[in-house]
Amino acid sequence: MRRVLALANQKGGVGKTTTAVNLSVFLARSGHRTLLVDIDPQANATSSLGIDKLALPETVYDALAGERPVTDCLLRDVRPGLDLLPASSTLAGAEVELVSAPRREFRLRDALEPIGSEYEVILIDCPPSLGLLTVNALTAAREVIIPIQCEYLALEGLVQLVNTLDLIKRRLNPPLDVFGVLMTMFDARTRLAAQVVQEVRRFFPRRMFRTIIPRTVRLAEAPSYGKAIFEYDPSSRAAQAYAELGRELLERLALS
Amino acid sequence: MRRVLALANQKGGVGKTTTAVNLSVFLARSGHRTLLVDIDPQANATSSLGIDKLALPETVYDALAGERPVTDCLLRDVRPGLDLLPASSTLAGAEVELVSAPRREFRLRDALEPIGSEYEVILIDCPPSLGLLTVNALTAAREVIIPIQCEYLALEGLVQLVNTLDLIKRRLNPPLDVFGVLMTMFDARTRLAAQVVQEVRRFFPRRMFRTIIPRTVRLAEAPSYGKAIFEYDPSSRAAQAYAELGRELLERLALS
Ligand SMILES: Nc1ncnc2c1ncn2[C@@H]1O[C@H](COP(=O)(O)OP(=O)(O)OP(=O)(O)O)[C@@H](O)[C@H]1O
Ligand SMILES: Nc1ncnc2c1ncn2[C@@H]1O[C@H](COP(=O)(O)OP(=O)(O)OP(=O)(O)O)[C@@H](O)[C@H]1O
Ligand SMILES: [Mg+2]
Ligand SMILES: [Mg+2]
Repeated sequence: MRRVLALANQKGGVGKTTTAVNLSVFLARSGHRTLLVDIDPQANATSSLGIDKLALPETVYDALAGERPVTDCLLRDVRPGLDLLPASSTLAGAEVELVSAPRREFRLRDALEPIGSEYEVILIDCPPSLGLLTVNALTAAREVIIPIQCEYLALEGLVQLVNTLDLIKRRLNPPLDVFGVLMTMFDARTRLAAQVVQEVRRFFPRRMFRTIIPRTVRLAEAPSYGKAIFEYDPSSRAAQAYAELGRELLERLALS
Repeated sequence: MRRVLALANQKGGVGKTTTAVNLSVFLARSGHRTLLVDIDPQANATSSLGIDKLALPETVYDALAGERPVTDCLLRDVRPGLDLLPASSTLAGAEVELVSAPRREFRLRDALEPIGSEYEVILIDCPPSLGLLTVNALTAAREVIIPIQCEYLALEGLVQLVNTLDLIKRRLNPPLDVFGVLMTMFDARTRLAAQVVQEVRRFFPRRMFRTIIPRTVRLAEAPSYGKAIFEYDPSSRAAQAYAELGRELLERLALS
């Protein structure tokens, strides 16, 4: 059974892209055929893997608009075992253009339908909003991973996010569920981080990943080289944390 | 001549809200009548000033929808000399609802028209996207401050942001101009931060603020108390940095 997971949180800068990129590379390296879908007009997941977003003939935009079959838009084996459905800034116009399109909330799900069975896991990196692009990701996915920065303002948006997930589950995608909540950018030197973790544990008692990602500049440096953390600095704390998270994900997905 | 400045950058988590809140409080404390407009559905600027977004009868949403005059939605003197046009999560629906509304790009500009002359400076905090809410802010404003995190991924979106500003200037708001680019979350211990600053200086040679905001956890703590940095920790590096920025802003606005 293919697993489709969206990385979503409308709060900006909480580690959605960093998690999507590093988890997808980890899964592929562990021998699981993986697809990473970048549905953010910023195309950060695309560039974090070293792909030049300005040089792409087709992107996820063309698949959403129905102009090209998704197989024309895919980049095969950007890493061994990892395909990418890339984004570019043309996607910025899609939110307004899709409003009046038929099945506007299901364009991504429909586009992925013909290729879904090729993958064991599909990860979708979302933009920092709850607009139509994120709604498309949340109807294509069956599960959601919510990265949460260990800071106060990141807590503020959780109620709104959970309400939106409930709405989508009720109206558009009944199997949708919160797979896990991931604490990111944990700075052990501050009291604030530990307080936020406690607060989130109360809010999502059974869904917080055991693994907590520390704040470390290596994760901010890796994208400038177009590399996942395992390729940029394999022995770093950051690489160990994302490998631990990857193993925890595999365990919970009952893949090994 | 009233100055209207939008804090915009579609990259998430770069310090838009932190800058909007601390600059508006600084300006009001310096004796300049200031209005802060929160047009982000996350309503982080509203809560950073200690306002309970769930207890608001009217918000900027009602003013944009034309259901209420803006004077009914304003919170007067949230700090001496500072009014707030608050947001709440109802704003999340506005992007789709506004698509078919008349003058959809000018709803905020039209709403602010009757009260504009009461203020010397108006600051608008934008969501992390280039959708209709941000477009509304960029037609209501005459100038833009672009906060940029000192990290690689924050550089990626600058071309897209500048292209969008040009488009809005040409089609919707001819006086629109980049007032300044503010480097935020500068971590002196990393090489990455200095490299990003150099890169941005090349991209925006004459528009970078002299003041650079350091990465300091005090700025992440202050919002959890509903306080601006000057109220939370007046002698901190963070308070000094935002006071320096405030003075630089006043100097460039030719206010004193
Ligand atoms: N654990 C970490 N420690 C330090 N820096 C990190 C960490 N995780 C991510 N970063 C950096 O923080 C910034 C924000 O992370 P990222 O871009 O992954 O967040 P996002 O939620 O995808 O942002 P957006 O909302 O704009 O899509 C990036 O510059 C990234 O390199
Ligand atoms: N200079 C700084 N040093 C450390 N933390 C900071 C600094 N500036 C802001 N922060 C914290 O970083 C996080 C992101 O900042 P903020 O929310 O202001 O960014 P934003 O651009 O408004 O985000 P969004 O894109 O979600 O609207 C917040 O938790 C904030 O408290
Ligand atoms: Mg991202
Ligand atoms: Mg903000």
